[in-house]
Amino acid sequence: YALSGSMWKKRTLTWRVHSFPQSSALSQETVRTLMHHALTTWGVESGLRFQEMGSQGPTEPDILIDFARAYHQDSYPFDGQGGTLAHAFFPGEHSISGDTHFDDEETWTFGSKDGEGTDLFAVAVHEFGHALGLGHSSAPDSIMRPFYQGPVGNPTEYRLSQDDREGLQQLYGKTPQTPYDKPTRKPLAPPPPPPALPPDSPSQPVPDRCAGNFDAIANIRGETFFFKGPWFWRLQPSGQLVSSRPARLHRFWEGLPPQVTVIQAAYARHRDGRILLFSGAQFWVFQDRQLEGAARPLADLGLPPGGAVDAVFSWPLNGKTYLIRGQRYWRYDEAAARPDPGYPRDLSLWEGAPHSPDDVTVSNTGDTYFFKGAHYWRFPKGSVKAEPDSPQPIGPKWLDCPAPSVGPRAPRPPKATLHPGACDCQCEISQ
Amino acid sequence: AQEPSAQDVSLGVDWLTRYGYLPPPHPAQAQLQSQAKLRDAIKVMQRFAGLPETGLLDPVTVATMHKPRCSLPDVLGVAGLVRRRRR
Repeated sequence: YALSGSMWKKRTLTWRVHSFPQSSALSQETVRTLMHHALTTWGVESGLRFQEMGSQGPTEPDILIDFARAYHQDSYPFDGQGGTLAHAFFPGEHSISGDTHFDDEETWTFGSKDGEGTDLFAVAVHEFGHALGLGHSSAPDSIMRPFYQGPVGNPTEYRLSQDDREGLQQLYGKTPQTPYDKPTRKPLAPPPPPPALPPDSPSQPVPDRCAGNFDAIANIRGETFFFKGPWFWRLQPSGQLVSSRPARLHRFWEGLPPQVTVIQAAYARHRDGRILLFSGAQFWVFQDRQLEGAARPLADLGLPPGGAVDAVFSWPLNGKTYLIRGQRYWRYDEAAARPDPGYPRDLSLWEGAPHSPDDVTVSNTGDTYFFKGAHYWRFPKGSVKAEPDSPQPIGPKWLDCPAPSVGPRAPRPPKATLHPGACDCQCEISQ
Repeated sequence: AQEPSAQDVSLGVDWLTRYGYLPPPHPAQAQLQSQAKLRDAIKVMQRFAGLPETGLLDPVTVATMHKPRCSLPDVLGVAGLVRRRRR
């Protein structure tokens, strides 16, 4: 192996696909998934972590990925189909450090038989090796050989060669226990059962954020909160998770009654910044993190008795608050402090929305997101029609999770509100 | 092996220079490119390409120079940026 002489000081690197191949059969979702797997290939052998950034992020990611052709404002112009395929810049403080460019005139493929096009995953793994600080290698089985060697198989099963692992670990060390280490001696006798754990000991089992099925999701002052049982995760406006470990509900929301162990809906009220948490037939109003006053009945917001609320969100376009129960929704006028007449209405007016959503929220860019199970439906700003490519898996976009594996256990998107039209279902890596 | 054509040699030297096997030409010095230096550069390139290390611009070596590849240089030795670690 060969080292470029530079490396990243930090261990969490951000990335984003800035432009996609124009004439490839690969969807943008597939391209992003392949990039995620190519980065993860380097991450599992080191302590490195990779976070995909949204396009609205305030800062540029460490690794900006582009598909470009011919001269593209750096000193490595591409040369059309064949010849040079891609390049990446070594780590450093320069804004282009880490950036990775693919020749958009190549025929980028995934999973096709050798000889057809150029396997995007194989080239991406190579280029990210450069972006992490590796030079070219002459070792026969190295991914860092300068010449394209064809596809390297299934992205979720691919493993770096020893030469590449050694080069990488020279730079970033080794994760204490990579998933591939084979025990070299009999495992020790199992330890005695641990004593009863204090209630919020860090080693208490916590829910898996990548499994979806959240109880509530809310945009609170630009941060997105994902509630599940007596836990929640927080996503900063940059798209970065505050922590992969969830925080305890009652330690954060001071005054929330201890018997309230699940939040079924939540939203931040625009007019005064209060935060409302819903559970059962009641809701609680918080000023910042402190409870303000006693529990209130849902009737205060115009909902008839007979159950909880599935989802609540406030629409900045009209300052109204929408409360969803099953297939119906009510609207509450925050300014007039009274429910709007003529409700409830059928949720199918939000074309493509799933019934009984886990929750709904409006992003910082003004798009409306319906969440249910492990999927989300995106409604562009001001629109009541879901994006055609909805639903999409929550994990990879929001919570730094790998794309859901394909197979019988893969979480299937729940039936959305049916709408007329042919269904052009294609099976791709991310579906 | 048959002698490579002048064009192959010229293209070969350009290719070897582009990918770091030969130092970039310097018009002021116009340092002579000794045959030995060219032969060594070809041998290193053949090692990267997994070819027999003949040191000659034989047809298979010339053909390999047209194969799809990464556009970063293989050897950044000029500025000592690449530390080659022998195992």
